[in-house]
Amino acid sequence: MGWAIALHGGAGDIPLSLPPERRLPREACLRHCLQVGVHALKSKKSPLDVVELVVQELENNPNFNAGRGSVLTTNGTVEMEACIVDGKTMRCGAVSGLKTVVNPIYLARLVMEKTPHIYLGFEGAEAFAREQGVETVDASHFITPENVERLKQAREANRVQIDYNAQPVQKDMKREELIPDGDSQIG
Amino acid sequence: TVGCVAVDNEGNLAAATSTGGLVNKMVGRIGDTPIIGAGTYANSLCAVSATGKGEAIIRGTVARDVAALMEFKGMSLEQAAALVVGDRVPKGNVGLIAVSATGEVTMPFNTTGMFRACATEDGHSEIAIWD
Repeated sequence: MGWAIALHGGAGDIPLSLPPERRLPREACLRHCLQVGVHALKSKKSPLDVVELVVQELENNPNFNAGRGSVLTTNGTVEMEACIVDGKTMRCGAVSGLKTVVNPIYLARLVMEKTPHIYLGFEGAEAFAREQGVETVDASHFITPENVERLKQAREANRVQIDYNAQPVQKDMKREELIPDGDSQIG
Repeated sequence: TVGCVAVDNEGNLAAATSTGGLVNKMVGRIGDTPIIGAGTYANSLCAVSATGKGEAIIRGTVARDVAALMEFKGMSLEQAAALVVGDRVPKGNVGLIAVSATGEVTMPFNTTGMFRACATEDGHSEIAIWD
C-alpha cells in the first residue's frame, strides 16, 4: 500500500456564492497545507508527526476556525480544543478550554506523551501548558474582526428568535442561521 | 474546525483535529473534537477527523462508528464513512475525512460544503469545497 493524507478546514453552510476574496485564500491555505503534509510523508515522518504539523499550519491561518481565527463564545472569548490519536498504539491526547496556547494540537500531543492522562481542560490545561513552556500569547491574539462580526450576527439571530418566542428559546440548531458573509461557522 | 488524517507506507495511521467550536457557544461548552471516538479517532484500520455540529457528532459517535463498521462488518472505508454520514447523523450536520491502513481516502459530508484536500502516493490529489 502507499501513503495517503487528507485534511479539512471545516464543514457547514458554505454557499456556492462564496465570493472569490473569501474562497481563494482558503483554497490557497488548503493547497499549502497539503504540500506540507505530502512533503513530510515523503520524508518518512510518522503519520503522528504529519497530522500534528498540518493541523498546526491550519491553526495558524486566521481563515479557519481553530487557533488564530477561532470563533467566539457568547462572552466574546476564545475557548479552543484539540485532539490527536495514534492508531498504532491507540495513545490519545486531548485539550479543551484553551485561551492562550498558540497551537492547541501541540499541547494535546504533550498531554498524550507527558502525562498519564488522555484529556486536560481549562485551567489545568493552561497550567500544564505553562509548565511545559508551550508558546502562549494574550487571548486577544486569537480574536479576528471577522469573528467579532460573526458573533454579533449570531447574537442578533438569537435575539430575533427570542423576540418571537414567549418562552426562553432552546437554540434550535436545525434553524442555524446562514451567516450572511458566507461561512457558516458551525464546525 | 480543522483536521488531518494520514497513513504511511507501513499502514501506520494517525488523526488530529483542532477547533474554536461554535459561534456564540456557551462558555465551558465542549464539542466533538476532543471526545475520542466522536470527532477524532484512529486505530489499526483507519484514522478519522470529523467536523460540523459537535452535539450531533458526539451523539452519533461518528469517528468510532466508521472504524467499527470496518472492524465488525468488514466494510471498506468508503462504504463505512458513506453509511455514517449519509444514514446515521442528521442532514446538514456532519463532514469527515478518513484514510485506511491500505491507503484509501474518503471525504464525505452532508452539509452544503466542506473545505478539504487530499493526496495519495499513486498521484491522486484534490482540493475542493463543494460537491
